[in-house]
Amino acid sequence: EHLQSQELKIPPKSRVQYTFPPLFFYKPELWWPNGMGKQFLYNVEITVDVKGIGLSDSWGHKFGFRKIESTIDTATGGRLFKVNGQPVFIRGGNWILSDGLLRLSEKRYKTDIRFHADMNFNMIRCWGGGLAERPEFYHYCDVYGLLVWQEFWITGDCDGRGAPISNPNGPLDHDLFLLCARDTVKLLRNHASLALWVGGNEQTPPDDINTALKDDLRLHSLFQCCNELSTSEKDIL
Amino acid sequence: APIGKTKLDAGWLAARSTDVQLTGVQLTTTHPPSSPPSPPWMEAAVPGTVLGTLLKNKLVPDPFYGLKNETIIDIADSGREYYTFWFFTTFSCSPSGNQHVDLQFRAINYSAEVYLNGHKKVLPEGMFRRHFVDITDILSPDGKNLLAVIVHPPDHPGRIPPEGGQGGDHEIGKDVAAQYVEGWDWMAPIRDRNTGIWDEVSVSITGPVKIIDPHLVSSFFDNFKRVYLHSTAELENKSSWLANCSLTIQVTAELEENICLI
Repeated sequence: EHLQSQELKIPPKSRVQYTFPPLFFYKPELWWPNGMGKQFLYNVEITVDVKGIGLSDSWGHKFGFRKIESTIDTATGGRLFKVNGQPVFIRGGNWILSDGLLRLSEKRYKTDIRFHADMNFNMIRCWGGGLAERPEFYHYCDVYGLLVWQEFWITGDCDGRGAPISNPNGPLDHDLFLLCARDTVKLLRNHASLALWVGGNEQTPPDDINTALKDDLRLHSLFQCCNELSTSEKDIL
Repeated sequence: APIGKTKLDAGWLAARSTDVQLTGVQLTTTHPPSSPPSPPWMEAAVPGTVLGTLLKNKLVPDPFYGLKNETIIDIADSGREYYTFWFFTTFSCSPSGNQHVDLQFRAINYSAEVYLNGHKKVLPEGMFRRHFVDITDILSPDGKNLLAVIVHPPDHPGRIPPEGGQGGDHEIGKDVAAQYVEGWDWMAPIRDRNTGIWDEVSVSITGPVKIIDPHLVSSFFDNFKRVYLHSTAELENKSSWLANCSLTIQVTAELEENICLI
């Protein structure tokens, strides 16, 4: 059930996008945040062999099955999180980066993030004025069960606030911002710990950027709450 | 050569660009820096920042010790050229006829030009983007390759007002870069604004077909009893002929070290 091969032909000098038929799992081990259960991670490996040549490329990732939902609570204005259907009491740490000279070793990430887990935290918020954190950071958040709230790079430096007043329209090159955002999403999107993308620090980005981010990061209708799916959509799944 | 990625995280040298009179072509053909390095070249911190390299060579005091940061010249006063640095390394790579090689930078702050064996490639601005350079056709036939990268600081490094303040004069916010570097209520300004090759550099060898950015998503039914893993990937055929491929996905659970359940 968990091994599948597909034959395909790819035209010369071209790129194609390929979607495997879904792999079925019966009661898989789930990934849970720190304090709620195990952080079970499966090894996913994708390989491509070319006829007459052999192995052409391979890719691997530690993947956790989990469903993260969050909504704004109308009574308090706070954001409520559920993981695998269970409400989570969020205990978070604010994060800028591990080191101001960007000496970001894997060992350092492991130590820093394990420390957050040892403090009984279950979330780290990556502030918009810092970094889009690195895959090694996310790997250890996967391993130790720290949900990640990742902000894009919008702060008081580019929203018309501050003294002197900053540029109210974000970074000068909006296309560059979106290019970086899209590439960052592709870099990090498979991590179990990645819980929420946020436009910026305590505010929304300029309208065009915000609209593009919301549009690009919108959950595909097939992955909305399963109860809302039509029979035909379930069949497609 | 085996398929896969090799990190280039050792043996890097660096020099301030204004101290180097050679061009990138010369550095990567006839006049590479010597190793061990002699001034203006020094051992570099890659991945890392220019300030990290200067600290590694004890050319600046540790900015996070006492108030030593105050003694390091800020980019607003020094000019961007002062923190514009060359980085240099060598690597071996001998792909076979059907193999292709990418040079990958997972992040650079803020823009750069790359020279490999005398060939120039431009890496555009943006702190949070990956760069992939197909170097298959410019690798050295003898397998020994010379790589030089000149890294430019953010376009708008800004100036820190005497009273400090949130994000200095906010100029850094005009770029797509980390903004804490102009200082904040909890942080002193970073003098080089984190200029550098700040994340992983690697050389990746593939056959004719390369896997790009797979996407894994799960969907859940019947109270997590029935679960599906959905996977999508881009595939690039770099060859000039139709590639007949076998694409495989395998999911395993590690029961004990080196014992897996398929």
